Amino acid sequence: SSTAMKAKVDAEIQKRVKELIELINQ
Amino acid sequence: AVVVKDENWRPYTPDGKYNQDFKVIPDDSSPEVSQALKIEQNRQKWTNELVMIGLPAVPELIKASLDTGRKYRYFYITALGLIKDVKATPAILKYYQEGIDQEKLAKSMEKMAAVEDAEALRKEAIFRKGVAIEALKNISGKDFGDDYAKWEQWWKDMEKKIGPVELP
Repeated sequence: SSTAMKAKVDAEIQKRVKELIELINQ
Repeated sequence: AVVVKDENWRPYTPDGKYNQDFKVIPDDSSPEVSQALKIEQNRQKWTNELVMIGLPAVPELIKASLDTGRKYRYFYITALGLIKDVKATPAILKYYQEGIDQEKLAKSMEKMAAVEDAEALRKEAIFRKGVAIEALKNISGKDFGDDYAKWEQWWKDMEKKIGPVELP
């Protein structure tokens, strides 16, 4: 469903955000 | 750093004359400097990516910007300013306040004759405040310069409109 798809995309975005924040911190 | 001659690099003096035809650039022939430059450029690139992500990046950026264990918090503050989510203001004000505290500490250190440490701390404080002010300017479209009380008042007025915002 589109809700599940949206949740998946949101989760991917949050994963990337956390990655970027840690990359900057290294 | 190295000094290189550059005819096109001619900053003007206030009276309109050229004052130099050289510039000082980091010496990237040294592997350490070259590596450090690369990482710094990457930090800028990653910050830009966070800005592109925009609003979904704000909650994590706020958390990271408040984490005093992190060394490069100014990138997070800068990103928050560029994303322009007004709800990031309390985190930026806190960072600003830390700069003010550092400045006060630098003053008392000076009295104890710890001049070099005081100077280093003052520089950090000025940098920190500058980063915070720039972010606040981006978010608010206002410019209260280095007047914390005015920024705080602006935020209080804003909170009346949008409701209270708690720091995580």
